[in-house]
Amino acid sequence: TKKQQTLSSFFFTA
Amino acid sequence: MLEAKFQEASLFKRIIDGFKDCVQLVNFQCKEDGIIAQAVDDSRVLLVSLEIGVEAFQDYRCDHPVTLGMDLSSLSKILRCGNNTDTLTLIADDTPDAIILLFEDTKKDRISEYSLKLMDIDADFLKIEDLQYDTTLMMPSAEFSKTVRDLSQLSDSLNILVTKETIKFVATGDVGSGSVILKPFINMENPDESIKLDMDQPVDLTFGSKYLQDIVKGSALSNKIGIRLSSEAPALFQFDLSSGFLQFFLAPKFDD
Repeated sequence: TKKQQTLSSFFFTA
Repeated sequence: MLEAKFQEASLFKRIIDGFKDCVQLVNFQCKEDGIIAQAVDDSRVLLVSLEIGVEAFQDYRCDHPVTLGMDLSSLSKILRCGNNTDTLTLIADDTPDAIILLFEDTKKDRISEYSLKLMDIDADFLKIEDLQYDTTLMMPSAEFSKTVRDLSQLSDSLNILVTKETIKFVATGDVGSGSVILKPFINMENPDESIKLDMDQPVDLTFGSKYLQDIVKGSALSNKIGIRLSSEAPALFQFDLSSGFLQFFLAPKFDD
């Protein structure tokens, strides 16, 4: 199964 | 003072319809050189970035930068009150509590005016740097839209695989599976029907069907969609306006 990533993993420093 | 006049209200309607179902509260930043907006969906998986350049307007004037925080579902209700072929002028003063939407039917001398209360929306504005992509694809937006809608019926995930000569969309679900294979080609008579592929590296990526179904709602804006894929960055889906664009950045699904 694959897990949905969020944009935070790429874009955000938060 | 902001006065931004669209020659046809339908353009602004199509822009808002293109992303109102995935984000609700949006700050529109109006400046001398046009209007930009950015918003992330509640699950922080999809980012919408809009740019409407001055050339997309019949008339545009913005003496002082102003941010207009709007609830898109309310805005959309007002936009439905105007006819597609009306002109639409957005009017706001320098410290506005509300925005005025003025629809004018030039043939009938019919003028309708609505006011929408603005909101203070607390949202960061992200500077999206140029990302490196492994593959860039340009295809008819209607074809991408149909592919996404068809395959989404079978699975909540959609796999996009690109090799040198082939673009493959795959959905595998409980009831069965489906795949659509496309090859790059040039249509000389109707260039918008062409499929262009520029591949540096093959990609094999998985995306949530529900987000792709949101993205294809932007198809009314352009006959073409640009898709940029990378194994290390969110995918970029872009609809171009005559001046500006509507972009969606979508985080992929990875192996757990």
